[in-house]
Amino acid sequence: DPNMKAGAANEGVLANFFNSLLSKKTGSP
Amino acid sequence: VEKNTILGKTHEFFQMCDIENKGFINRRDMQRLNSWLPLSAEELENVFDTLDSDGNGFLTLEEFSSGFSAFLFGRRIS
Repeated sequence: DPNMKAGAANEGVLANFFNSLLSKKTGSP
Repeated sequence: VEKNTILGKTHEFFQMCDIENKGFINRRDMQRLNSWLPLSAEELENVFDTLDSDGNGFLTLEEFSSGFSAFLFGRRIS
């Protein structure tokens, strides 16, 4: 199902985004 | 306490994106994150579209927080 695949890809991108925000936050003094 | 922590983080991240303090995030704000987040412009566009659930081109704190919850709990919370 292409829609399901797109959904899963979006979740991955979202996770990447929030993980980056979290690491930026904890990485800064 | 944990709920407050999550709320606090949500606000904090929202403000990191909404640097002009408009109360919403638009595509331009999202693209600006490209300079300090390890995500491509295309990925940021994708993040914006995923979070902008009503597709109006503005990301509210509510939409942002719903996306953050989805990330934290591994599923979308309406």
